[in-house]
Amino acid sequence: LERSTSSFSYSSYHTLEEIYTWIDNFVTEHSDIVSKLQIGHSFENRSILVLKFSTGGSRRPAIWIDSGIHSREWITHATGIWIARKIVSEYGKDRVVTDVLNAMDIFLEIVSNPDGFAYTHSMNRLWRKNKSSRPGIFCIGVDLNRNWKSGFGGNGSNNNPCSETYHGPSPQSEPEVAAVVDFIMSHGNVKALISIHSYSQMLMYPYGHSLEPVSNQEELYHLAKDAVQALYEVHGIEYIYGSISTTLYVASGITVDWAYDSGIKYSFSFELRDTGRYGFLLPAAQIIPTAQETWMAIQTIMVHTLHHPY
Amino acid sequence: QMNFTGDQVLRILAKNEKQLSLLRDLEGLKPQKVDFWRGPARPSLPVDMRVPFSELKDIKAYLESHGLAYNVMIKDIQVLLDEEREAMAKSRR
Repeated sequence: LERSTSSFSYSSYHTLEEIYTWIDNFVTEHSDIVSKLQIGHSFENRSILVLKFSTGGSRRPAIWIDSGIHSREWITHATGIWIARKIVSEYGKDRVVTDVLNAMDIFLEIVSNPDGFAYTHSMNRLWRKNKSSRPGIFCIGVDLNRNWKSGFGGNGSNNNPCSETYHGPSPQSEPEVAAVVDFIMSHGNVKALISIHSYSQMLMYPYGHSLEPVSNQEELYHLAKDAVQALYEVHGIEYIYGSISTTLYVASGITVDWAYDSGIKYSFSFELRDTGRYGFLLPAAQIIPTAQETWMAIQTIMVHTLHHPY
Repeated sequence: QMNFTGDQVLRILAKNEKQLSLLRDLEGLKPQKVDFWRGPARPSLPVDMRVPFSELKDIKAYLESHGLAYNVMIKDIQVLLDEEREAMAKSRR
């Protein structure tokens, strides 16, 4: 196993074991600002890990970022790892990161679906769901982005356990979802939530389960517009943006709807690039440019959250 | 590891809502055969669908018979997977 992050390649894809080893090394090397939290266990009993970036204080307002809820979207985990390193390398140098971290905490869950991710390396590279199984149900896995309480079981999710968008037997039935819900609810001061998916180059906000606009739709629209512009200026990749139901399709039981309904006003979902031809199989050569552009959009959202306390 | 040799990803541009629903019907017609990478959402957005090699002929015939324009976005998934795996091994070395 690697003994330090210095030999870790941020421009390659990695296995779950390599990522978890990197997390341990990363936390050891930056223990002044980063700590590792275990917020639960997956269905197959793997640890669910969250990196906490904090410069002190207690129960500070916080920003939650997750990646990898759909296991085949490898570019999202790779982007999460790069962002973690960026945060520690920029703190004390970059004004935005320094201002944010002097006032807020950042929680980063790089592998939201560890069982599914391990399975993409061992058996099926195109696996999307988690690996839960239940007596009498022939197919394996629940779509973790349909298992949240908000709009659960509605249009845009499927009751068929064999479907890729199977919502599961009940809201938060999946340990990977319940762990995040419990953590965020017990923290009680998360002010922004960013869930990173791929692909199709979109930045979206609630709602997914209905066409009804959220109360601060105007604000989210303009914030998404600014974030997408900041992203575009890095490598010229164009995103579309808007609410999930009007930009993409109706989807129920999704993370950002639950976050918004739980009081997190700044909830966004990214669909990262595929540059029009790779889909989930984005070559590793595009990891760094994808992470660089995504970071600029995320910074835009973080700054707005910092400057608009609620 | 599952092998995806010959599997393709087709990018389909549905002209209208009717064509989108024809694509949605496919999930029922071919359960667990077609894998939507980008699901049928709205006419302005492409639909990307992974099709197993064994189903390619049927699916392409279905698309053509319903006037659904498509192109092959990924010609052979396994080729990309092999490249990805080689890149990971190289990086590890």
